[in-house]
Amino acid sequence: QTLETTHDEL
Amino acid sequence: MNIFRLLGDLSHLVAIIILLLKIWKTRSCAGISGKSQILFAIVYTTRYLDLFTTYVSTYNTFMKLVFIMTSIVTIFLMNAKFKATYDHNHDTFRIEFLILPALVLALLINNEFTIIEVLWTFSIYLESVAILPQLFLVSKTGEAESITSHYLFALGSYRGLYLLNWVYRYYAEDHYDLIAIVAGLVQTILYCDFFYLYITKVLKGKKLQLPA
Repeated sequence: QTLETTHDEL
Repeated sequence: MNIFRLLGDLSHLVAIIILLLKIWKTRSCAGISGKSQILFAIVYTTRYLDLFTTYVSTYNTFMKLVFIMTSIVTIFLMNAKFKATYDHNHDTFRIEFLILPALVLALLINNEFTIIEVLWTFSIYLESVAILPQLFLVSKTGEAESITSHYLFALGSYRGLYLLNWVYRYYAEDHYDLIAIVAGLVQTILYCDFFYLYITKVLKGKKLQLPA
């Protein structure tokens, strides 16, 4: 799992 | 986007549409917890602050705006237009007991200590318990109209379908977010008792009535 915190869900 | 997530989003959307239609058609918000609706509005506005910072897709942006706007419309309908029908006496859950712990937990357990990320985490924690005032209201009055039950069923199914989406994404994309998963589990578990009553009573044409 990458540690980017972009949330692509709702 | 997989089928579980799409169905989850649609279920969420259907729940909101049912709620607004119920209020609009019956000209009444009886049986609906204004406190839960306030919590949902807080959930969407704090979670979707990333509308200003990140673009995911047109679908994503559209749904976020719909959730924010409909939650504000619902609050307006309940507290202004149909205020007279609002069940004040039974809607007595103290929401600060949910908001404050969710905030403290978000400050302690998050993926990244930035304002936007802490608020996202707060919204995830708060959403998991935001239905409690509504369930509390139903338990106080001892019953719920069928239309309110359908609303609750659609709203509860949405995070349940997201759980399946997260299982799928774990295997198919090697993607997972523990915070969302644990909160989603809690959220779905809170609905279990209601799901049971819904399937055994409402689907058989009976009114949702709690045992005395």
